[in-house]
Amino acid sequence: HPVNIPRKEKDFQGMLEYKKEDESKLVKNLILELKPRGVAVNLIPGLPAYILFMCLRHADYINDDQKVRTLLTSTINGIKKILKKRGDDYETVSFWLSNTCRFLHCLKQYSGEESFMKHNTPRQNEHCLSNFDLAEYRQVLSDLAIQIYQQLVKVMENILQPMIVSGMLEHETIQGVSGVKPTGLRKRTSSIADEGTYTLDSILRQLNSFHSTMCQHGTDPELIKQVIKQMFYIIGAVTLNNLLLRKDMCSWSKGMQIRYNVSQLEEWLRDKNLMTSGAKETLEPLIQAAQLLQVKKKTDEDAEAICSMCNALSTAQIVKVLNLYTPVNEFEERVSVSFIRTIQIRLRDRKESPQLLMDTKNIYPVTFPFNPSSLALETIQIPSSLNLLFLTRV
Amino acid sequence: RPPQQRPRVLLKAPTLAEMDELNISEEEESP
Repeated sequence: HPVNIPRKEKDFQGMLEYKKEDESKLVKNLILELKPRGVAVNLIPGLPAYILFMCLRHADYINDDQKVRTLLTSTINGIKKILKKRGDDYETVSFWLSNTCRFLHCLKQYSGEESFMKHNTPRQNEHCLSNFDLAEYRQVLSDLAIQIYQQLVKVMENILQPMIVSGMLEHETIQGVSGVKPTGLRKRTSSIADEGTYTLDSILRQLNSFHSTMCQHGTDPELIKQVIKQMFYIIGAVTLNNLLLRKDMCSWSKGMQIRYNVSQLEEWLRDKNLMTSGAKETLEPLIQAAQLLQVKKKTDEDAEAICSMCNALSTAQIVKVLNLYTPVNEFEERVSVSFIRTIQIRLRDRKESPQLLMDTKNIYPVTFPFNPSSLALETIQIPSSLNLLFLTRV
Repeated sequence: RPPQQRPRVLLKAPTLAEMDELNISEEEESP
């Protein structure tokens, strides 16, 4: 039996040695059977990625191209497999998105290519791969990360979707406005018991939960921004689409409620330091629709103001809102046909698609900006809870 | 280790889709 003699960290080279026959055990224990909610909670963010990379470094160090290839293939296939099996679990998908990105960053940071070494310490530079150029595998991992990102967005949308209409449109939180209902309209929420239970607070709590999980998984800040922007897009698109289809949502008071809800979402972005994510901008069509519900709609000057204000809405959308607009009390009037005609004439020359509804399936292209880590590989220790005793620190 | 001077060997990679056929070390899980 080998005796474990404690060594100082400076003696380690930041590699993990393993036998070829243990590779499947590595994938099984570290990828397929690792529960993000279990032991992974206490790991340093990205630890699975660092462990896999340190194994890869050793295979590179001993100049075994076959070992490098099979480890990369098994790793990629392992990640694909767990995402197939638990693809509907938000935490699993988020966990492997951040680890796939970290693995990709490691392949760049330690590639030996100068452009990726700018922030490395001298010690980190000593840890660069010595025998193989893995640029092609980086492309495969980047493709995998794109796939996982799209899966993550889908899972998150599935969680958010049932909350949006209820929380953004139906539920009323502003005192004094909610008392007045558009006349002659049935309250549609009452027939759908489940939907009625979600409020704006449910949405904010869900966003908090998404955000804290991604932070806990060590997701790159730039990637978090893109995810949140995508979620804001879906919130805005689903809300606007419903507004465009429901007369009972097109009133002055709904405009007020929507603007309040949007301000709360904005406040959330500010609180999370995500104001530069572009998330708020995705709500612009909804913001303008809410403003449209609230402005005067009578004179030519009103028409001119509306046309210059609603540049994120299509003519079809503006006209639809005006047509659906329902007065809440006797002091207001329906929008006249001639006013709507004036708007249509003014907007005649706009070059735009005639589409009424926003595309709720739209996904913004994702990028994974290089994010090197300051972590020193030689200091990484493997917790026994990962069941990886067959790996030897080198 | 002395600094590495010789160029690294480019490892050709299959595409992500092709990887499926290379399930080298995947173990079938017990049901």
